[in-house]
Amino acid sequence: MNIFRLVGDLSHLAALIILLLKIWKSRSCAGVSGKSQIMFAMVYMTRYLDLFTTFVSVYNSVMKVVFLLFSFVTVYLIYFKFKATYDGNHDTFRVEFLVVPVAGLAVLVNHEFSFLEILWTFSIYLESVAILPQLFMISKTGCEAETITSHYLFALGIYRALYIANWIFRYYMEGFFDFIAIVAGCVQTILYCDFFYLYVTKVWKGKRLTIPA
Amino acid sequence: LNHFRPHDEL
Repeated sequence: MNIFRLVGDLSHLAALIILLLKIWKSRSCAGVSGKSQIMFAMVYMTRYLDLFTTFVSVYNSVMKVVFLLFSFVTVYLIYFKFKATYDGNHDTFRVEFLVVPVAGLAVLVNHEFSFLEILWTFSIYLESVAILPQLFMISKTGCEAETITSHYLFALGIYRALYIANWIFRYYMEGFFDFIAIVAGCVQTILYCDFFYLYVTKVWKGKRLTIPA
Repeated sequence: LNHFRPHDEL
């Protein structure tokens, strides 16, 4: 554990809490992509199956359970409790265009051809692109994203950027090097770059955020 | 490639 990873994990946790609180307090999931949230739930489900097979640390296990739980609650709020407020007409990204290639890639490019390992690889690849329906939704509607949604996206994006710093640190300190995670993590962070720029130049100056189509 | 399993990151 190093400071980059710890702050990254806390940022990841903060993102999930921000989203849950936003939906719960406003009793509405307007502007939130249910498709992105379903993909994130798939990411956690396929990656954290190792809860049943391997124990790393109490911290590790607790965080995994919390991520799974928060993610399921978010999906539940969007598709059941506050379904009436879900903006499905604008959440039109074709998820199969992401899931199918990602599944194929996970089968072809992995560390080891085993069930759990392929699911882990699938989750890493899927996470890197899972935010696209959300970004697509914001840019497509031309609507301004709520500031709280921007905070959520920033926290979620910066988490993987911090993981890149963590990987550089671990490479020099431990000789640790996970090619799949690093490449996918870089792709993931690059997808957020445009948003980061807009976030810093607009939201931090008190304006609302629009992503140009 | 030198990577560790089990995966110890989140």
